[in-house]
Amino acid sequence: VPAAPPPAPLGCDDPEAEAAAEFAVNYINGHSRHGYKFALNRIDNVRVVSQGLNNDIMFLELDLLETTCHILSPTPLANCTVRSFTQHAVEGDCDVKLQKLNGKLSVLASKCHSHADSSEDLLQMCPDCPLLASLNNTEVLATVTAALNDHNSKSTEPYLRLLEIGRARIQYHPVHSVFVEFAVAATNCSLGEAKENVEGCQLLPEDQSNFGFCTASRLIRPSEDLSVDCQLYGHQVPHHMLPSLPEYSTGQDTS
Amino acid sequence: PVAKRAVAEAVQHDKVPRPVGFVPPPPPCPGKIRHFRI
Repeated sequence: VPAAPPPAPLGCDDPEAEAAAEFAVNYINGHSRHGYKFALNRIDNVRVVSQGLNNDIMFLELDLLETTCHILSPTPLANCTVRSFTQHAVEGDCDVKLQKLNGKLSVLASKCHSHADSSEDLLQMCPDCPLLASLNNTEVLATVTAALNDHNSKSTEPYLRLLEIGRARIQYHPVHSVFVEFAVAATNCSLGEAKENVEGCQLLPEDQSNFGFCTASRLIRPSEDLSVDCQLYGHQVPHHMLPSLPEYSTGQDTS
Repeated sequence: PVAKRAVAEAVQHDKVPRPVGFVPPPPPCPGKIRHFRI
């Protein structure tokens, strides 16, 4: 077989590299079960190794940014808002290996790690901004529990169970506040049934499942106050994206 | 100071003139930042 000519060097902003990056980001989001959808921020590097005629291996290094869309949200990535700097942004670094065979892309391997922006950098720009807190922080857990109880006690919808806490931020000055976001799933229980035996509450069958997302803020000082907003997606989630219960996201990895 | 000026002028004269409207190509990588950098 005659050797294929070496592929022309590809720039990070070339349409071919951008198409491959978009494909890779969709793959990464499609195979994530926890946290939030990530959006492309920059192509750090691209390398193409020819395997023969119309057969290339592409290595991509991608910078991603966390969006406000939970991974279970049906909102297309294009409509998801990238978290602002003041919301304490989270960046994802991904290495992706793709094959481009006869023009068709496929992901062979991907590895991602994510990290939050430095607290010092954020406080320098925004001294009063709340900072990301650990998901197992006692104030965070107390806020999530209070928020979910508050919602369930006032709602006429099915009893909601916690799927995972997505992110949490705590502000200490000028007021002490806790901000949480968490994913929920509807169960087959009413509030009364849940009060009697919450362990007996099961997720609704997959074709009826309702997944949702809640945001809550709890003011602790100078006075106590709690506000909660839960929205059910009301759609069917592909089976491979169903989280197992009880399972909580304890990290920020996108892989 | 006199010697330094002479060197600087020589360097200036050696520069290849750029055509009018010339925009140097962007470095191939990394690519553009779409949102913001952290």
